[in-house]
Formats: sequence, C-alpha cells, structure tokens
Amino acid sequence: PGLLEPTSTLVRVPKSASTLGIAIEGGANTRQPLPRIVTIQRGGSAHNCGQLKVGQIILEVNGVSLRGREHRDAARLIAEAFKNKERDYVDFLVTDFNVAL
Amino acid sequence: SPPKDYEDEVTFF
Repeated sequence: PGLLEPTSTLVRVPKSASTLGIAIEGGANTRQPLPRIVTIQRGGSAHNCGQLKVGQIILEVNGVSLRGREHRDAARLIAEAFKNKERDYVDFLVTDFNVAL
Repeated sequence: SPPKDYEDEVTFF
C-alpha cells in the first residue's frame, strides 16, 4: 500500500480468558491521537488470539470508531466491549501504521 | 493531587 493508504486489519478476539490482557496508551488530544497497544499479557484473551501485536493502533472497537475519543473514553469503550455478555468476542480494527488516518 | 500527565496515561484491561 502507498503511504496514504495504510492497511487495516479486523481482528476478532474471542473472550477466552477472564481478562482481555492488553494495555493501551494515547487518545484524542495527546501526541498519540488513536490508542496504541503497548502491552499484551500472556494468558489474556488477546494473547490467546495471537493476532494483536504491540505497536498496533486501534481504529475501531466492535465497529465503533475511536477517532476523537480521549483516552478515558476509548478505554471505557474497550472495557465495556469486553464486559458485554451479548458477544463472546471483541472485534478490533487495527493498523500497523502510526497515523491518525 | 497534582494533575495527571495525560500524555502518559495507560490503561490495562
């Protein structure tokens, strides 16, 4: 892809453990305007899934854009997506390119 | 308490 067309990947993370097992930094109004994955903990659902990577930028959670959301708001959305009993997975749209699309 | 350094905020799930 060209520099102006970053690739994004949809990753479905089954809730295979009691925690999601990731840490994020950033959010709107910071130098990292979209949340970035900074940790993937062994034994968590994300690690079990094997498709999320440290450094990836999270664009959407269950189809909801994180653009313009401050850290706390983005974090709440992710926490609620994991807590929501109606789905046994969380969909993440991620990109490896550190851009604010 | 002093204001948080917003730039360094990290949340674990």
